[in-house]
Amino acid sequence: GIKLEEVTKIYESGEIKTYACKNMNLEIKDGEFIVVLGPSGSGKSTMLNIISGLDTPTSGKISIDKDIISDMNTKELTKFRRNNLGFIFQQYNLLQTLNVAENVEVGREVGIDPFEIDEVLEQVGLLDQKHKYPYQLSGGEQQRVSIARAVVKKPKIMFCDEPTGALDEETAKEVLSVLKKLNEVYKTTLIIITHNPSIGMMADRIIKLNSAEIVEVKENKNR
Amino acid sequence: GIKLEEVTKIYESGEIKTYACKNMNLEIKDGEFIVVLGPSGSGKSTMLNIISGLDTPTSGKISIDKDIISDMNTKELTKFRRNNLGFIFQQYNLLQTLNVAENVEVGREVGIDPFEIDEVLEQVGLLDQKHKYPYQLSGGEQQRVSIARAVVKKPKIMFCDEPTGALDEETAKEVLSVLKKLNEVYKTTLIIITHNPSIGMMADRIIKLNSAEIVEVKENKNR
Ligand SMILES: Nc1ncnc2c1ncn2[C@@H]1O[C@H](COP(=O)(O)OP(=O)(O)OP(=O)(O)O)[C@@H](O)[C@H]1O
Ligand SMILES: Nc1ncnc2c1ncn2[C@@H]1O[C@H](COP(=O)(O)OP(=O)(O)OP(=O)(O)O)[C@@H](O)[C@H]1O
Ligand SMILES: [Mg+2]
Ligand SMILES: [Mg+2]
Repeated sequence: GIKLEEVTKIYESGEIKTYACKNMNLEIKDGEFIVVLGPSGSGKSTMLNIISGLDTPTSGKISIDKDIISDMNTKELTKFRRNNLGFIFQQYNLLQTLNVAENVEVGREVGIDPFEIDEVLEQVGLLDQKHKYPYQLSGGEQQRVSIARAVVKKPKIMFCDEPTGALDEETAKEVLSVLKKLNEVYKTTLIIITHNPSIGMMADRIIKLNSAEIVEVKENKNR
Repeated sequence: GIKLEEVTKIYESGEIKTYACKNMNLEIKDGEFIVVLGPSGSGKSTMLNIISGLDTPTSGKISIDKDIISDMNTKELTKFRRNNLGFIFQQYNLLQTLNVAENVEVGREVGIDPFEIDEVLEQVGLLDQKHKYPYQLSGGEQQRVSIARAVVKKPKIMFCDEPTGALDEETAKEVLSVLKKLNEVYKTTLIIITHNPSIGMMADRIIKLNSAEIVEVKENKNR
């Protein structure tokens, strides 16, 4: 499981001190499906980056099973992320010089029991775009490539920052069923930041943030 | 008004021919509030880029009042856009080396009767972030800076590609009321691409796209 203890992140810029995370405490069980909701600027992306080792806390402890993430150096964090974690970023982060299939391939190389590339591209509806480059894709198509790349290695934990923000309702449903399947069939721990409350209804628990703090943790009884 | 006549955009990549826009015909009156809906990849961003002169059609004619956009060269298009049009892009496009206030300033310089910078920052809820740089902002905060930058010059026509995609419901409402005010008080023609059907309900007309074509144009009778 994942454990956060008194996690705080402060950004200082001259006189100004911004709290992005403030004394966050949280435990997430293996295989859980968590949704994180909260207003713009409330600390969701920062919390996700800290849990996953993409960013370091100002103070506090983060552990994933036996590994203490907050004690690792850059090299250890890179190795840990590559072997265990999948990411869908808020800004897609595709490699511009690689085409769709190659971008997904990059994610696949490090998996122990990865999916086939064509299989995941089929699941996100992009099989016939596999030879295109990111600049040749619509906003939603780029977002779906980034989803395919994260899913293909069958990671232990999937971190998704607004995975359906640029997608219409239909496409969003398809993508969410891919993520749900990962969670239900492969027991991937799934953490999704979203502004879409209907995604909240699919989760085991809903974590609400406001002004850098966890203000509510709600169990979804109807699951 | 804006007029599209038989506008077509084809992308060719070796053997593959992709229609992004196919024989589009459309007229938009001055001061109209138009919403463009459609699945991911249906041609919305491409259509917007062609209407606004950011991209050129493969064939067809685009005119804005007396100006024939499709006949202009790069220099004329740049001048026309700068003097008349405001843009909110799907990917924000902020200048990374300028802070929030400076990014909005860039938009203001070219206006004939622009708003005050602090006034628009207040309207999008970012007044106390005015000295931050884009990398120091959340996804939704960056989107709101790009909104402030587009609004501040009080353009004749506003093109908005998913202006609220990264925003929570509350913040999205605030931003939409800023855009509506532009349309109602200053008679700015407002064209919004969105996946949010509730924005569709605020518009004068809804244009639906599918597979590169305009498939439906619906009047909103309750306006
Ligand atoms: N430079 C290009 N080369 C080839 N195909 C392209 C290029 N640019 C866009 N396309 C294709 O044109 C189609 C329309 O793209 P567009 O960005 O207009 O879609 P959209 O409706 O804005 O989608 P979204 O809602 O996902 O942003 C897509 O199938 C896209 O892959
Ligand atoms: N490098 C930085 N320097 C200063 N402040 C920062 C920095 N990075 C983030 N912040 C601030 O930390 C706060 C939380 O940011 P974060 O990106 O986690 O928000 P978020 O909940 O993901 O918002 P959104 O829904 O808009 O994406 C924001 O107020 C942001 O301005
Ligand atoms: Mg964020
Ligand atoms: Mg688009």
